[in-house]
Amino acid sequence: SALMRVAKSASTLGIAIEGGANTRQPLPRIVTIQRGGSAHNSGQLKVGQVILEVNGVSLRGKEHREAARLIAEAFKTKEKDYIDFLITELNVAL
Amino acid sequence: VREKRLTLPPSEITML
Repeated sequence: SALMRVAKSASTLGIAIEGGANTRQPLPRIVTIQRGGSAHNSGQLKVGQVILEVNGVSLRGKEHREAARLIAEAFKTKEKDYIDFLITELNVAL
Repeated sequence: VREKRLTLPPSEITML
């Protein structure tokens, strides 16, 4: 796994995720990267990667909406001008 | 484990 720091360089984060606890994809997986969004601009995130943590908060055991809410709040907060993602290429429930 | 995995529903997709 790897820590990826995504600067809030655009008005949107620009990723779509699927998955969460109690689904076939137990941890959120990136399914789309929108061109022009902060994630795309960072060049760090890729489709297919699985998000293990957001700003040090584990997504393990979190259902889809809760995981999405955590990521949305990490993007919204003015405390930081970046989001740290712990990412793995391995699509498994670690 | 595999059988259980297959019975789990697909996830919704959220754009962030």
